[in-house]
Amino acid sequence: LGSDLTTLGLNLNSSKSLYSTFSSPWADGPSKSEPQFQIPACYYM
Amino acid sequence: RVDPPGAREQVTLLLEHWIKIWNDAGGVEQKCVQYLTILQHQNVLKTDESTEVFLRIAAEVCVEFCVKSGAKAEGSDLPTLNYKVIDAFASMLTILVKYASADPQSLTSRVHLLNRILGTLHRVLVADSEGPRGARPMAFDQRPYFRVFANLLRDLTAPDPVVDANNLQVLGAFANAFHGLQPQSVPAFAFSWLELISHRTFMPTLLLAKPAQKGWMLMHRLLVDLFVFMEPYLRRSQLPLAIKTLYKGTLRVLLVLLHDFPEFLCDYHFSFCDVIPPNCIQLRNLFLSAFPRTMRLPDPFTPNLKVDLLPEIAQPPRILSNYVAALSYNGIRQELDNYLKNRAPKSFLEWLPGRLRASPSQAASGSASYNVASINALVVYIGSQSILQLQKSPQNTAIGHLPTMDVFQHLVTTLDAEGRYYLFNAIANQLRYPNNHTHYFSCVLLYLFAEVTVENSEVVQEQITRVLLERLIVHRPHPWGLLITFIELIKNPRYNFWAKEFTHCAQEIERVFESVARSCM
Amino acid sequence: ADGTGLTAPLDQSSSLAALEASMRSMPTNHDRDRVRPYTPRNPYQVPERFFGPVPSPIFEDPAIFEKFQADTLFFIFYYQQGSYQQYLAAKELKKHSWRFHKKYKTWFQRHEEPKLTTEELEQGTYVYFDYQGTYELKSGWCQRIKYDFTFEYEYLE
Repeated sequence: LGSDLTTLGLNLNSSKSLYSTFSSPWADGPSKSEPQFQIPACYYM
Repeated sequence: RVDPPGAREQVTLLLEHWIKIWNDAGGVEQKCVQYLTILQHQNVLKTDESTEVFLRIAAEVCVEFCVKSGAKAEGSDLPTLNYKVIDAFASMLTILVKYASADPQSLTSRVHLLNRILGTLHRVLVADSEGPRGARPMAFDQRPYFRVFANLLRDLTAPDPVVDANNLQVLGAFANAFHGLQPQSVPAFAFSWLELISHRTFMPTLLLAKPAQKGWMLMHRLLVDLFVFMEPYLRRSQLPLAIKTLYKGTLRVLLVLLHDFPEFLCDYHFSFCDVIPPNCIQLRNLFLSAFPRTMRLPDPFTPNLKVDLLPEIAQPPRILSNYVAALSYNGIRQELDNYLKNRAPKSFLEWLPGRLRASPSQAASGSASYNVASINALVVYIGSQSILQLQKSPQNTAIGHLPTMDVFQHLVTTLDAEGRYYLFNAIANQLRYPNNHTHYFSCVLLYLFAEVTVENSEVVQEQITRVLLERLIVHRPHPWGLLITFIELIKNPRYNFWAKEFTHCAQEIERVFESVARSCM
Repeated sequence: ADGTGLTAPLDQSSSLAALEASMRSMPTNHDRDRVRPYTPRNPYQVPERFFGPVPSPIFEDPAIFEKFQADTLFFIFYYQQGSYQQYLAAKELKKHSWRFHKKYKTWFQRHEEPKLTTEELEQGTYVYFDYQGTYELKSGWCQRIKYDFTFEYEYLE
């Protein structure tokens, strides 16, 4: 019967991307370290 | 391998020197570049061979040091590792890629050196995991290698003026490296491998890189690698703990993909269904329930929902998987095209079921006695040809009148129960988000249910029902097309569903049907 | 890494044994989280109870950036380059309708509706953040108004 996928520690209703706080396939919740972010090259002076 | 005399000592000294420079630099890259002069002075990077020797020995020394210097952790037989040396080593590799390639301003040159580095790490890792003389020791510690790859991913995918928007080349180098380290090749690294391919500096960046389809192809290949490894174990009813753990991690990764990149799962659904065993129903549903983010799915429980009036069902789905390949492989394609064009010769229909049987080696490996990939391909190909024919035919041409339906009906009547199960599965695999394939195959399945003409037709109807039901009774998600097809089956009096004997064959079955029907109606 | 030399696959039981043995060394948070070493640029001995040895974790929280004024956001943007904080400051400035000009590397905000808008540009009066100063106006680090400015969209980040 599979399993209840809502109990895997991912907020499937989130309006934001899950990948930015995805720390590991075996973590029970989002990463506590800073999320993934991209700084465009033009931000560097 | 026999190292050149004194090589290990030389490399160790160079590493010690690097660590000192790295510590003093406090993370400022420019301060570390002076180290390259030392390497050049010692001719370390002069030739491909000397570079390979340096990288290999450096990796071995750093991993060995890391593992040996681990501190015993309370309550665990595995030491907690100190990564100072490994982190320093990874930083050195980053500096080499950025500043020591033949032309540091050339992305191609950088990627060439990166490939060399990744290749060396691959070889060192494999040798370590196999142990001396291929003994495959149980003492292999994957963590230092995981750490090196993770650090390289973070540092080399960060924005850089040379890489700029062309990071697909860098990501491609990592994707190729991970393909080489796939679980089937290095099972002792599988857990780290899954974490690396789903790393937030890799997976989303690869899927967002331009041009989109190249990155998607690479990610698709890696996921197929994963399922090819797991498939033999997932086929069994009891999963060993290690596979259960790997499977749980896989589910999490797929949920991230389903949430953030559903179009990727949509466009490759065909090949993913090919590599998932038929008994993994929830897993398959995960792929099949993906739909484009711009789409709003009509509630399948809407009373009087007129599916054939939805604008989306006129649109074809994009299928990036090469579903035609399996047909060309065993000679079906040409004969099939001929039959669909001419509705002749009739002998084609007699010939076809035999061509769908598994080869002796496939059958010996314990999987199905049918070539399931061929059946899957045949179904989708027939469907796409059928839709083309319908578009060219006068409006209101019934699907039952097309030569494509001859093929379906013949297979239904001549295949045994196992073959029919795979056939219906292949059709049900197309019941996804609103598009013209979902609509067509929904109609086909319902048509086959209503028009089956074999003796004891309820056996076939029961089988169609079973294929739909087993996909519905598992935990969510459930594909939209699956729901609307089942609702139509149980609601439309044309199918006379509740009068079928199999709906009342046992109390448990009755309860299951009532429960599903209640939630549907 | 070049696609050749794939190790030949093991038989299933050997693969499973290797996988099972590897469970003991599965990466944990300790193995995956790389703590960026914090090196103060101008180290000075201060009592720890007044000034902590590392930056406060409160600056990892996006919510606090909603409370910062524009000047603070600009300060963070220009002085914490490449950091998560620069990223958050930029996000917050965008929420307040500031837009980054890639050529002048400064932030602009419409002072009024543009007088002219085409597919390539818009023209009008803008407030911009002078972080450098110009030849005529030597002192920078303030907001200035610019009339009849053309903002070409190719320079819009």
